[in-house]
Amino acid sequence: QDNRSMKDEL
Amino acid sequence: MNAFRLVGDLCHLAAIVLLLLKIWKSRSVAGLSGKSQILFGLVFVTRYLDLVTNFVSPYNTIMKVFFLSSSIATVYLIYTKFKATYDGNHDTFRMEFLLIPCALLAIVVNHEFSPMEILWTFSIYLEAVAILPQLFMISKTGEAETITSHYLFALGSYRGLYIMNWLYRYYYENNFDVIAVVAGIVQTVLYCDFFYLYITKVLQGKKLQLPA
Repeated sequence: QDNRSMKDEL
Repeated sequence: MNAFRLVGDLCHLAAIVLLLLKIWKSRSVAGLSGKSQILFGLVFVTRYLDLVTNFVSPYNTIMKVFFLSSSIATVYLIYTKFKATYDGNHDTFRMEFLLIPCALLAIVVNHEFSPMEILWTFSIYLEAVAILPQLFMISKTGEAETITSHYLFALGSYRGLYIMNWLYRYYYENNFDVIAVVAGIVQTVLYCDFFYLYITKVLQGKKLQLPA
């Protein structure tokens, strides 16, 4: 589960 | 990008535009908590530090620039241009009661102990509680202007829609960030009381009055 990808959100 | 997140971002955009419209048209910041606006400004500054280093998409960059500039402009309008109409006597929530716990929690509970990650985590925690001074002020004055109610409804809805977005991403993209989701749920829950009043009163054409 990659939580870093939430960094594409505002 | 999914529909929940897009509509959520548009609600967030609408909230900020509504607030600026209210201030500009009424030439007043009456009923607005300057402290909440300062906290929102801090949320954007600490979250968008990667604005120039981490390009995601034109949409992402444009929205970040708008959110940053509009929140700073709002604080400026409240504390300088329309300072005479700022109701400081009712905007008394102690910001340090939010800033210190969020900072401590961000240092202890995060995904990676690095400056950027801790600042991002701090902004996530702070955003969850940044509306408290505004809600506290409304509870003290006992009322809110209708356009301020619309602002709060749009602002509360945006993070509620983000929760749907996180559900969607969990099931379809196997992406999940427990910190963002838990903070987002807390943030949305804080609006529930207001949502109830908004739906039962403001949508019936009445002014938002808290039961005395």
